[in-house]
Amino acid sequence: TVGAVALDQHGNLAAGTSTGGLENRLKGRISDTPIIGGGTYANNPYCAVSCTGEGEVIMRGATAHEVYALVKYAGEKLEKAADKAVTMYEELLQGDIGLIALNQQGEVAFAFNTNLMKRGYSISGKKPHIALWD
Amino acid sequence: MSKFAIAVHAGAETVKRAEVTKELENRYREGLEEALQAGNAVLEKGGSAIDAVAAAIERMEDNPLFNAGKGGSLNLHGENDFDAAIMDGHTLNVGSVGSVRYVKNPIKLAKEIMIRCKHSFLSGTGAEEYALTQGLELEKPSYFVTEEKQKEWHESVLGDHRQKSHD
Repeated sequence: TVGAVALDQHGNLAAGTSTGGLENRLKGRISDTPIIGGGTYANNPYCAVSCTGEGEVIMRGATAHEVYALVKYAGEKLEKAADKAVTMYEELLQGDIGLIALNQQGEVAFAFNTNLMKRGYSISGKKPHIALWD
Repeated sequence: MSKFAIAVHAGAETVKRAEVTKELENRYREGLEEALQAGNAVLEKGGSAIDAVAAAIERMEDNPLFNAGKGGSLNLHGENDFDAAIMDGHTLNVGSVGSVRYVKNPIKLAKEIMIRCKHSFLSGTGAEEYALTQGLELEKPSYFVTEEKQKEWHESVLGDHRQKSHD
């Protein structure tokens, strides 16, 4: 799975995700990626979110929307909301989850429960920051 | 110039660190950097967040290293199929695509659906027919299959189906 979240010069946010799915999946299995609020969600000015990992777990957790709800209704900072959305149901939702989030202030958050998440960001066109391991 | 920003990911999984060579790490880094450049090229010119997201993801779909578009994982039958979605935080408009097999860039189809279609989520042959009506590029199945994914599929088919499958 790949994803992107962006903030443009008009202050608007957007999120996108695209996936080839789980290897060895049954035919007809749909992932979290196209489920709005599951793997992909954006809502000015709160955040834009794109998820990756085991889709069944992300769909059940409505993970992308969870980040937004924690920011909007619980007043959590973006990074805290991202971490909580990945860890708060870990007894029930056991599986790989990773996400990237961005808000209208240009703050970026990465949260994941794996040891590898290929990720990067760039603010106002400056030198990009790339990271792979936890 | 007002502030703009972009972040990308290309998957999260738990792997043995030894499985990821320095050379593979460098290819990951290059792929991520190319995606950020593609998105920044849109944002620097005052382009929309939607277009920046689509440009960054399209670049990663075209990169056989990542599990989207070319280089996607194979299902139980050794076939590719793809899902994608895009969402505009300003209008809450969305475009989603499920189980398409021949669309070269599923994120472009998701964007067309968001902009032009009366529905928000199209799947299977209906989504592919819509791609045809919008003049999007379709590819033959072999375009999407890489040697690495084929090898992984053979190992998993010959191996234990119950093994944990990766995104």
